[in-house]
Amino acid sequence: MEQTVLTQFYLRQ
Amino acid sequence: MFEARLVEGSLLKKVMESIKDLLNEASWDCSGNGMCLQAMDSSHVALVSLMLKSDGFENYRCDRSISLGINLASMSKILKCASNDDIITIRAEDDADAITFMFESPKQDRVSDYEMKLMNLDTEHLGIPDTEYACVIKMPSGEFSRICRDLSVLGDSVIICCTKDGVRFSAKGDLGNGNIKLAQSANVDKEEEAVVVDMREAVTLTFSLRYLNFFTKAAPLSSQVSLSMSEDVPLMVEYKINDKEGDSKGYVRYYLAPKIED
Repeated sequence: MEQTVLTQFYLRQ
Repeated sequence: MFEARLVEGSLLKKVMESIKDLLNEASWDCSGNGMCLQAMDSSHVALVSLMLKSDGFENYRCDRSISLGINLASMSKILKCASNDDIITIRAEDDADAITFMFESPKQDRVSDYEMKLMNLDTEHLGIPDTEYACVIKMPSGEFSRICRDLSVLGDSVIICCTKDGVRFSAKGDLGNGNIKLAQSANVDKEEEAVVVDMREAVTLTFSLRYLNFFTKAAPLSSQVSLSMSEDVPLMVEYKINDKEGDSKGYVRYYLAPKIED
């Protein structure tokens, strides 16, 4: 399993 | 001028304990609505979004919105100097380079104040859309802490599988595997002891136990925790911040990116 990061799901504001 | 006075000062101490192991530094964004903080951990796997509502304070004054850059380990150390029954006041002048914490004993016979330097932080905010999650699991916060702690014996990850029958937490590693199944509570006298699953679609996701164990540091804030999940989006773990009377003073929300198949 590979750990994803939040910036793959949410956009930087 | 910013000034906020919290009679139940132990709440602020608990809030700091819930974030200080995950984040090194963060900005408190203070406005008329309250004090907010949003920050990711250094590896960008987890995010904390925290709100202390202005009407949760006994006195709250914020003449103009300000951002207070804080070293959280330092703030946590200073708040440890407050007794659990102390009243805590936070104060900062506009454009100040320091923040003041004042601790008053309940009888007002001991007053201490501590000034802490502020930091200039380049904060990066993420836009988190309002999400209708496929599953929302509510359970006692102590139960969730225990599950995360127990399954850490077996492995680094937990598989959370939510179906109409209930929730299953599973972990496996070199020494074997373990499963914990929670059924929905049928009849519960006390709301805080209930397990409630609100499910539109079954969901199975895998998460790092190391981060979940960081999140459970917020358990002293709330008797219940909610886990919100949808396929292929980050998990949201929410602890509401309630005072002794049970009134809502805000929340601590954690977001955790899932683990996916290589």
